Amino acid sequence: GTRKIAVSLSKGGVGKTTTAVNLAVGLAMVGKKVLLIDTDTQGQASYMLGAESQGGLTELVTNELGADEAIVEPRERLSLLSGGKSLAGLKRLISRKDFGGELTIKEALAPLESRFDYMIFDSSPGWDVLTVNVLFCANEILVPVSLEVMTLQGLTEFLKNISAIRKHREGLDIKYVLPTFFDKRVKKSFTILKKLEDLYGQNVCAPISNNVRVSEAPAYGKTIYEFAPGSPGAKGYRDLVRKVADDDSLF
Amino acid sequence: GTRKIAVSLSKGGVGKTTTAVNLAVGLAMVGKKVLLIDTDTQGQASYMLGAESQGGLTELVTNELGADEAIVEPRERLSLLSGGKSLAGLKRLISRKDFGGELTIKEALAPLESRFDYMIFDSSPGWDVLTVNVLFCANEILVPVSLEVMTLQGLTEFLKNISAIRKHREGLDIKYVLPTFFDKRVKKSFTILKKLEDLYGQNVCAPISNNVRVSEAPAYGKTIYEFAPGSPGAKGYRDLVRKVADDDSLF
Ligand SMILES: Nc1ncnc2c1ncn2[C@@H]1O[C@H](COP(=O)(O)OP(=O)(O)OP(=O)(O)O)[C@@H](O)[C@H]1O
Ligand SMILES: Nc1ncnc2c1ncn2[C@@H]1O[C@H](COP(=O)(O)OP(=O)(O)OP(=O)(O)O)[C@@H](O)[C@H]1O
Ligand SMILES: [Mg+2]
Ligand SMILES: [Mg+2]
Repeated sequence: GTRKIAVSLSKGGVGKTTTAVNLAVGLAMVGKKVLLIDTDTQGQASYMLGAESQGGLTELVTNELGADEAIVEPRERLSLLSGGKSLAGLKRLISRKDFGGELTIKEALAPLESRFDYMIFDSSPGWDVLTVNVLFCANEILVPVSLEVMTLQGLTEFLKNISAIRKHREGLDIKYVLPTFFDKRVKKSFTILKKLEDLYGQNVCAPISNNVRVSEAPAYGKTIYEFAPGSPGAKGYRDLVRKVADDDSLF
Repeated sequence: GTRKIAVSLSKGGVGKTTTAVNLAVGLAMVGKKVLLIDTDTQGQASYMLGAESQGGLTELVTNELGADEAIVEPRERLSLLSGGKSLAGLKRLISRKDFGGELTIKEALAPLESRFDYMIFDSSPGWDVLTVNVLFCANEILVPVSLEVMTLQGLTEFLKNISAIRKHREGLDIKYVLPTFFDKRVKKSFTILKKLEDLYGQNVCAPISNNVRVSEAPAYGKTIYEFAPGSPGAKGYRDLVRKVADDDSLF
């Protein structure tokens, strides 16, 4: 069936959008059919791809637009459903339901599953009705964790929130913990990475290095593979694609 | 009257909490009476001060607790009103009001203004009813802006959201733009700083350097002034205190 992966952490600025975009694009590059769903009002996933954040998710849910009108295709095999401004309206719609609001996105996307091998969700920071909706739709969670004390504290809070959802969704697990902003010149990268490995063992992916190329690529609307294919950032995200697709022969 | 400063930006991980805490503590150190209000469900401002995020803001609004029970004093002259878990309930309370919800925090804090020279608000990332409440309560905005392309894009979105509020609150202005994570070894720091200066001129403060000491201090529940008083991070925040208090003789 379709693999539905939420890229989530309530802590801000840990690399959720960068990871969701580069994972989605990387999977499309190796032949998978991917839908990237941008659930952040900031519309940054769309921006990173050089795509207009024209809305689509809200309009799909309300049936104002059909799937083919709501979805754009910013790269080969990569479809994008972006939330943008109208997400505020989607949040209100969800909050007004007497019950089942948490399943709104899952129900709206169910008819599309046959079209895609992967659905990748970019989550907004914080914790709100859209975060919960994403976690009731996804069947796997990928948590990008920047190697900072404040992020570990945010992770602890996030796990408490997740545990309430897991009571209602047994299959939902933190499948991937992706250390981000790894910097081999600073001791804290190693100590915090060790803490993550102690907590999460096999689920911890190879870290993504702090690599200025990654932060520059969005200025050109390019993915890291387009902008700097030989960079540590590109290598790190290709490794992530191999891990998620469970295939070391990719690329 | 009391200066009420919102430390806000919807983009995640730009240094809002680090700035709110170090500004508040710095002002208290030079003799001001300061109230720090933590409006983020993650409770990170409390964590940075080594204080329990025991809730207080929601309970103050509902009158469940009086001000003296809701407020703690983690440092001399620094009072802390933290939101923590119960903020979810405060958001629901605000959303249920037929009108005037945006003034909930302002009304709850009005009786306290006589006690404090400064009220500093730490905002959560994203944009929700608490963000709006903070912006209807504060009379000045300080925007920490990390020197990244993605943050500039987030700033553009934030400004659009602010403009709607400013129609209802003429006096509300972006008074301080604080560049954060300045790194003199990377060209982008200079180019993005220049962009900010072109946009904001006099409102742009001296940048805070990317300084590992700043990220280490929270592990010890210490402020940067306690942990590494001679560090570039401590110097940068002392400069910010001087700028905000409009007094170069401080410290
Ligand atoms: N490996 C990396 N090296 C250098 N910069 C990076 C790297 N990964 C991400 N960045 C940059 O760090 C910033 C934060 O990343 P990103 O926006 O992806 O995080 P986020 O968790 O989605 O943030 P938010 O909480 O605001 O949604 C961005 O400016 C991004 O370009
Ligand atoms: N000048 C600095 N040098 C190095 N690290 C810093 C600096 N300022 C902040 N940090 C670290 O960067 C991370 C993000 O900072 P902080 O949590 O204050 O941002 P924020 O905007 O409040 O994030 P959120 O959007 O999640 O609320 C933290 O781990 C913090 O310790
Ligand atoms: Mg993001
Ligand atoms: Mg914060």
